[in-house]
Amino acid sequence: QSPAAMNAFELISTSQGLNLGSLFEK
Amino acid sequence: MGCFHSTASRQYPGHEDPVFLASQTAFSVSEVEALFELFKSISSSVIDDGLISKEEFQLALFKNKKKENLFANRIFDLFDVKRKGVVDFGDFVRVLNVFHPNASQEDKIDFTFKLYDLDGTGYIERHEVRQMLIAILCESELKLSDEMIEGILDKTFKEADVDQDGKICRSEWHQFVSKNPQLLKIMTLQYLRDITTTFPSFVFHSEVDEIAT
Repeated sequence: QSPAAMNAFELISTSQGLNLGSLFEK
Repeated sequence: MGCFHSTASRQYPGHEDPVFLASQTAFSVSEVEALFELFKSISSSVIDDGLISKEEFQLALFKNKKKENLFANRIFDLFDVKRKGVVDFGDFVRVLNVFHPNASQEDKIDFTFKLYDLDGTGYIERHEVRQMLIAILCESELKLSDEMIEGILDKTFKEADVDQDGKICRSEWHQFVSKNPQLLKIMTLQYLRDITTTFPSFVFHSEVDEIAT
């Protein structure tokens, strides 16, 4: 999906800073 | 269990009894103890004081690469329930509980609302969303012109801001997320289902009389 076609929050939620899963990866 | 509390609380300020934390959350006592293993590792990565600082949180998120990141800062601020600039174990468990697959959709929606309401005004305002979009462009290799950013903002606010007052209130956010459930994907961590197998060493450090499952 082209970024321009996404809503703002879909784009924002791709941030690495919001991916708490990485806390659990050793 | 009293033993666990008395020993751990000496080294970990704000430490709470795992049985109590389990009773307040979707986690079992064993899972709380496994989370304690993770907490110990993060909270000792820079200064071994039993508390997670913002620097330690970012190191854990970005795997030892020093990065200033608006969203990581926001998440940390929401973990820092007592507004002390550090996260203790009790708050760590209670906030992670919102990310549990079994946590309620309402709690997850409320958390994202607070996350995106950067100024804490009770509304997600257009300037805040613009600020977050610019942050995402800085973080990624994505390039969007100012016109494209304004176009994305127009489209998003046309859909989310039902009364068209230029800001998204809590109930508008609920409606918007209900129509766009993919926005809650970041709010569910499947890792939390397997926490005891990811950190099995909790068994050796457990001071709870009987391990509940």
